[in-house]
Amino acid sequence: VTPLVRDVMTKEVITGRADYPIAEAAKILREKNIDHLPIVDEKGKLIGIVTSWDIATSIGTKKNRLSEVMTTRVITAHEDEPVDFVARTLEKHKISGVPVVNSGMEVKGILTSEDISRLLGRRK
Amino acid sequence: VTPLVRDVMTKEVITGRADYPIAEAAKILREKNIDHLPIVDEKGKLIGIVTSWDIATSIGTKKNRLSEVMTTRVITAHEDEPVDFVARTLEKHKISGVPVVNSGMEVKGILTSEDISRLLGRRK
Ligand SMILES: C[S@@+](CC[C@H](N)C(=O)[O-])C[C@H]1O[C@@H](n2cnc3c(N)ncnc32)[C@H](O)[C@@H]1O
Ligand SMILES: C[S@@+](CC[C@H](N)C(=O)[O-])C[C@H]1O[C@@H](n2cnc3c(N)ncnc32)[C@H](O)[C@@H]1O
Repeated sequence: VTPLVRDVMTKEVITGRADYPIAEAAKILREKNIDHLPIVDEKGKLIGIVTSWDIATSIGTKKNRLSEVMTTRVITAHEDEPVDFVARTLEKHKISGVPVVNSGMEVKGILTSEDISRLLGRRK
Repeated sequence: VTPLVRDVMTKEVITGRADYPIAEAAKILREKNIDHLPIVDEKGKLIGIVTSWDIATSIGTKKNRLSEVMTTRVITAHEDEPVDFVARTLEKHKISGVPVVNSGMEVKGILTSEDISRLLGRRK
């Protein structure tokens, strides 16, 4: 029985805002030990994503705010999708994680290649 | 039949040197679209690892060189290990990738949670 996104995702998601300085997001990644920061608007709706790759590669550029580095066409998943479907989505887009959203584009969780890889490590 | 590391790893590995400026490594990550940079010495032996997380979280600090941010106790894999064993290693240490080394500590490949997750996406 293939697991669903909701059984594997992390439900406590840390999110950021587009006007955050990049250094502020760097601090969040460090303190929370995460790689993915979904960006939400004042209503809590998903409007972008920033990863440690976006922040790392901003070094040596003149960028200052997350709005200048975030990806706005976000690839997302839904809670009731099968995890192997999401695994194929990650591969297709060469990304390491997807925010899990509901129909109102609110962030309910996050699922990463590390979570999916963990499933493989536990199968015997 | 469980796949082995050598069947799944990426063999063309981009490596860095400890004296590289952090901004130089940021440029490599951007141009090569990668997250993991194993660090080797002048003989090509593995001495550390730097990821986009290390580089991202150096923002706002006074660090300049990879030697100041790299992890020196590197968790590695061997070509003939089963991939599910490596998946458990990644989970245990909360890391997203391992350099694959030979007995001489030369880097033969790299295996990441994205590679392992791809395997799950392809099973039916
Ligand atoms: C091609 S990936 C490779 C590096 C790394 N694995 C990652 O996912 O960031 C880098 C780009 O993908 C973007 N990205 C990551 N997750 C995404 C998602 N769920 N939807 C859209 N873009 C995403 C990041 O914002 C970054 O600009
Ligand atoms: C705990 S992880 C979490 C963030 C991200 N997933 C990553 O792997 O970088 C962050 C730290 O793990 C370290 N790390 C990553 N891969 C490693 C490996 N194969 N061996 C030892 N440390 C590693 C990085 O250098 C970084 O300092």
